[in-house]
Amino acid sequence: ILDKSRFVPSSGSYPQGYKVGALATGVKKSNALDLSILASSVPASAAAVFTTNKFQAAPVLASKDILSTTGGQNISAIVINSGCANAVTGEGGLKDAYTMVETVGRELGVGSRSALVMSTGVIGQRLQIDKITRGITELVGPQLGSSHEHWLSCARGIMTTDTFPKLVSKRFELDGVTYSLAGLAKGAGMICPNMA
Amino acid sequence: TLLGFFVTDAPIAAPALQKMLKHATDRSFNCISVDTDMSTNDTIAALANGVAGGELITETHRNYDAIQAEITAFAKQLAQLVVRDGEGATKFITLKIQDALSYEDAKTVAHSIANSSLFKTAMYGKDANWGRILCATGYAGVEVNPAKTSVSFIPASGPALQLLVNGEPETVDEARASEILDQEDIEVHVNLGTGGGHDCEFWTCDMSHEYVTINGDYRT
Repeated sequence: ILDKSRFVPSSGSYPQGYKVGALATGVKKSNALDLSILASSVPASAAAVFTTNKFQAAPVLASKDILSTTGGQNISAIVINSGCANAVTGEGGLKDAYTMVETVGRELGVGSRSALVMSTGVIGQRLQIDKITRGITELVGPQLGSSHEHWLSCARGIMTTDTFPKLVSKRFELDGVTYSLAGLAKGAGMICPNMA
Repeated sequence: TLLGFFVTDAPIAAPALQKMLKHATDRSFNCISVDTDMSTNDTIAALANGVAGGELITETHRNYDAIQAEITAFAKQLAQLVVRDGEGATKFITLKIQDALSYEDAKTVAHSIANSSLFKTAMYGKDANWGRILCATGYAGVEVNPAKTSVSFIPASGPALQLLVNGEPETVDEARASEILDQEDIEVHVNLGTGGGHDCEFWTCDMSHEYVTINGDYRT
């Protein structure tokens, strides 16, 4: 197995108006980072593509619903937990996904349907939602930031069997205005996506 | 599971952002495979908050194509990192399928090769096994011209190693093949010779013993 550390950036140029961060809620047994949040200082346009697997996890259903009802407008955050996929968890799982969205909205002082939610990890187990909502409350506020370390931490918070955090950023210019683009991803196994 | 998001401070209207994301995903995250399995949770999201200022980018704005190109290139970069971290992967493989009747046909062939366990284990074993590539091409279910199909490995430097030209096997320089397959990054070109002129790029990795160990140990 190769050393992948060369793919982890040591700096970046990140877009204005976003704060990010991660913390360990205790959902992962190793006490590793397992909750990440990205928050925009102003409501943003949003879009998403989702798995076409017939068994769609609760956060997929919740995020699709939020994008559909808002038209992708006035979205202020993305919240992601790792360690538990909240998939095949029935009505209770869907309620947990909306609880994550509502908690982020409340802590950020925005609407109750102003965030997108994602989960990754083991299928078929309910979230430890109390740990996650406590984590959201703790994370929103001074723990979010816009430094390279914050972005790297946010990327680490969504890892499962990944061996390195996947974070990229770039600047580009249009009509004399400089814009930035930053992104992160996770995934190492169960990877053959066909999203729509 | 694949999860990710990208965010920008450019002002992009939601319908335009959705269209850009779909375009970018179809050429990046939907063109990767580590192990053939599709998750229940795969999601890629995008936010555009407009804090940097400038004109609102809509689907008809003159800069729509430029920003879509930026986002697509960016998405490819992220998607490729996921493949590089494939469980147990020791190789990063770029498949270029050329001269298909349509983009969809080219992608179907790439998908078939990328998901062939025998191709993936051959790459792990550093074996220039074009027969496995050809086999996966042939059962992909799309139009190919067997008498015009060519397969080659493209090294980082130096000439291509041609394995099959117009359906006829070449004499393979095993030493050169070993040299190419010893590299971490491998590029495979498959020309279907249909005259359609449509190409597709797809990224995958090899399959190693470690993949089995990781997933044999993973517990629900």
